[in-house]
Amino acid sequence: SSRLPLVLNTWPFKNATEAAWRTLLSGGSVLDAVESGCAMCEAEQCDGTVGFGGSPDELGETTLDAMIMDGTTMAVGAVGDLRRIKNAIGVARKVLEHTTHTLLVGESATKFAESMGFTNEDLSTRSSRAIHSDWLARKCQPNYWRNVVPDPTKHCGPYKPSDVLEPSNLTYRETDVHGHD
Amino acid sequence: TIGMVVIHKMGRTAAGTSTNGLKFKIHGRIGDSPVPGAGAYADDTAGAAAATGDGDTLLRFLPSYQAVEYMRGGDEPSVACQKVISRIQKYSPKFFGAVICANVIGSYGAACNKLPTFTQFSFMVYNSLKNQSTEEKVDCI
Repeated sequence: SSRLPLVLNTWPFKNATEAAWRTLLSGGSVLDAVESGCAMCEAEQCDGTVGFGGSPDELGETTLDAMIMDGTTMAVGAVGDLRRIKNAIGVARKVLEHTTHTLLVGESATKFAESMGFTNEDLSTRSSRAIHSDWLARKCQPNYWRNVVPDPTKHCGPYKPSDVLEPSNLTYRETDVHGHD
Repeated sequence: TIGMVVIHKMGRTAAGTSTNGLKFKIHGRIGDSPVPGAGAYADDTAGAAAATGDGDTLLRFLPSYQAVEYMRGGDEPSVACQKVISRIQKYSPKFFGAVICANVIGSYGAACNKLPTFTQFSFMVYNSLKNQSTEEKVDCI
C-alpha cells in the first residue's frame, strides 16, 4: 500500500513529527503540517537549538531563522536573524502568503511580524544568559572571527582587521557538534 | 535546528526549517536554515530534502537543492542524501552535517558526515505504514 502521506524531520523531535501528522490527518495542507511541526519545536525549544532561550549570539541575544517552502508553487517564505518574535516559522508563513518576496531579515523582519500580529517579546532566558556569561568567562571561545586583532583564539573583542590576511581554508574547518544550525 | 519535509498522499510536497542558529555567532549572522536550497527544498516533481549542521558550510553547497535534483534524476533518497554529503566531504572533510531526503512516492533516506563524535544521525519518520512516529538512525559515511 502507499507509503504516503509522509512526515520526515531531522533529529528525534517526536512531538514535532506527531504535530505535523495530526495536522495532515485533520485535513491540513502540507504547509500547515510543516508549520505546526516546526512551531511545536519552537514552543518546546527542541534540544536548545530551536526557538527562544537558546544559542545566544556574541551579544547574548537569541535570534531566529526559519523557512517554509511549497513544492507545488515553489513559493518560499523565510526570516533570518528575526529578533524578539518567538514563532519564526509562523512569520515565515506570512512572508510566503502576504508578500511576493522570499526572505526578510533582522529588525525589519520583526517590524513585519508585528504588522502581521505577532507579539514582540524578549527571547532571552536565564539559561541563555548563563550560557552567554560562561562564554564571556572563557575569553569568548569559541568565536567566528579571523584575520583580526587581538587574537580571537585568545581574546574577546572588539576586534580590528589585522594586516595579515590568511586565506580561508574549508579543509580544516571543524564545528562543535553541539553548536550548529 | 528542525528540518522537516512533508509529502501528501496526493503528491504535494512542502519543506521547512526553524532554528536559533549557531551558538555565539557574530551578531547579525544568518545560517543555512532560511535559505531555500540550503536549509530545505521542495518540488512536487522530484521530492524534498532538509539539512542540519554547520550552516556556513551548508550555505556554500546547497545540499537540499542538490539532493532533490539527484532524486529528479532517479536516485533513491538515501543515495541522493549520501551523494550530497560526499560532495561536501571533498572540500571540507570535517564538516558537521546531515541531510534527510524524500521522494514523491514516499521513499525516504538520510545521510551524515562521519566525525569522531558524530557517527550516527537520528531522524523521525511517520507514514501510513506505521501507526506511530518512529525514530530511525543512519550510520554516517
